[in-house]
Amino acid sequence: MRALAIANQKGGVGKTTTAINLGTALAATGKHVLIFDTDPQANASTGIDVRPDNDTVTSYDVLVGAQPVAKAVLPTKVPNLWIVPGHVNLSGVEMELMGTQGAQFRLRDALSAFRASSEIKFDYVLIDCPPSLNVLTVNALTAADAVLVPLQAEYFALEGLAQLNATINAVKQNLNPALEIQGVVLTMYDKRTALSDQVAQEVRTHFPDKVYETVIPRNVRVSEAPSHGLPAIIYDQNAAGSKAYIRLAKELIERERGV
Amino acid sequence: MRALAIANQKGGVGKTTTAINLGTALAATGKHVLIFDTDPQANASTGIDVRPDNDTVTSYDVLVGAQPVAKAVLPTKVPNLWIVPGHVNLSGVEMELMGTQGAQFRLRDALSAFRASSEIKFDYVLIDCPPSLNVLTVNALTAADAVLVPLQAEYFALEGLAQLNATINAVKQNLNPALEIQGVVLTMYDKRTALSDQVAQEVRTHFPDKVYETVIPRNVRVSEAPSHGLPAIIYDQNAAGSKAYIRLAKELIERERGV
Ligand SMILES: Nc1ncnc2c1ncn2[C@@H]1O[C@H](COP(=O)(O)OP(=O)(O)OP(=O)(O)O)[C@@H](O)[C@H]1O
Ligand SMILES: Nc1ncnc2c1ncn2[C@@H]1O[C@H](COP(=O)(O)OP(=O)(O)OP(=O)(O)O)[C@@H](O)[C@H]1O
Ligand SMILES: [Mg+2]
Ligand SMILES: [Mg+2]
Repeated sequence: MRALAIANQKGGVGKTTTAINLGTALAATGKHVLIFDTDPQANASTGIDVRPDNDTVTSYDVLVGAQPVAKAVLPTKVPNLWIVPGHVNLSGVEMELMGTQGAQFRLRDALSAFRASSEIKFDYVLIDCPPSLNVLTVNALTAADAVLVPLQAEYFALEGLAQLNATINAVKQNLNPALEIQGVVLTMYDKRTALSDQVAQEVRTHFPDKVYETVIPRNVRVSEAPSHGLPAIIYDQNAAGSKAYIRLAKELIERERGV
Repeated sequence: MRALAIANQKGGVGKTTTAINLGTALAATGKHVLIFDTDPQANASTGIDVRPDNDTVTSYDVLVGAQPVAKAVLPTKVPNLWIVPGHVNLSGVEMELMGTQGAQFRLRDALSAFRASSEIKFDYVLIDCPPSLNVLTVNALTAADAVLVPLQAEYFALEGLAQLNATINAVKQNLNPALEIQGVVLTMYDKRTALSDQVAQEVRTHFPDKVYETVIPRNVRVSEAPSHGLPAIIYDQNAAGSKAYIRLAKELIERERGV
């Protein structure tokens, strides 16, 4: 079971959209995939029509140490795709874990217990992160084998990369020596604008060999899909965005072969 | 001096772009405007070419109580527009203020001291918030007279409104009884898609009388401007996005007349 953190503190760059659609594309190839939603907005959950109520065990319960992962895993409408849903009370986790020993290792420890005991043999866990570098994202980076960075082809998103890279290196040094950047994927790319091109060139220079060949285009069908509670790949499999996520899954599996 | 928090925990909805361009448009009408950047990404600062170094007093120093606002105010390239810059160390504020008495009132107290003593008579302070509902956003909501909510015309952004509204009401009840939603402004609106329309209708039903007539269109010139260190209104004053922010400023001044 490979754990990939989908992280970028810049808001609105396509983290959740990538977790849902890459997850679905990997599931479509027969892999068993778990999305772990650590965002208090819980968009990865509601985006595929999983709406936890007050009795549902969520990622909050796992992170505060009240429940094992196995109790929080729910099936989704997508074959081979499961989810540990997020919940608004995740925004209190930073306060609640304050001062407790090993707060950063909660998710790592929960996932390694799950790996050993889960009835379903998962191939991938995709951890959707909130737009910040707080205890939730640090937990994800500490639990992950590698980080997938969605990068919107825009100026502010490019600016944020240095901060993100610094955080990844800090986690690698202090908490998770195995952590690597698995790849950077350009999202909402608009080939009609020079801006997208400039950002793409800039990031390929800064992160040689890390930027995926596959680029996710800006595509309205992708942003319509969550309002139907479906991944774009199922909502409209012929849309340019859906095809790009299917290519991304193939490219990711290729890269992982080398691991 | 009216303080407006520009807040929405959903990432990438146009908070910073609104702070910069609404600020510039208000300044162009002769108002004295201060942008207060509380985001660790400091996009509102770098977006108008203000890059604090380690000696610069930033909003971090104000929030941890080390410096008064007056020491952090910097001029910008835009006449009548000043800024208190953000800094990456803001991401540590939540930990640093943990447990201290009145942590939520730091910004309110700092701004009321500034109001009384500032040599420049400011008409507006626009507080740019990070994409979360943590102590930084709560400080902004507690210090503000009103909240301006940028809302991207997309599904996930619409979903987040209920959480935002709940937080605003909680701050109003416990910390800042005068707090009101000044308005909701639709951003990155694409009239070619049905999605934008659906979101617009939905939000006008939930927040009658709060949604601005002015809608900010998706406009590539707006997203190009920060890479030139300029507000869109100066980078390209004839762009659709720039003209929309100028109309928004007029509409805001109209609304404020009634206050
Ligand atoms: N390729 C795409 N084409 C068009 N719209 C997209 C695309 N990818 C994402 N979107 C839309 O852009 C918005 C931001 O994407 P998303 O919510 O996935 O980003 P995020 O990084 O998870 O945001 P947050 O920082 O708030 O968690 C959403 O409304 C989404 O539907
Ligand atoms: N009207 C617009 N047309 C086109 N692009 C826009 C528009 N408004 C904002 N953008 C771009 O969309 C991206 C998100 O906007 P912005 O960074 O202002 O949002 P934010 O809410 O401040 O994000 P964060 O949650 O990370 O603080 C930026 O790259 C910005 O340049
Ligand atoms: Mg998200
Ligand atoms: Mg911002």
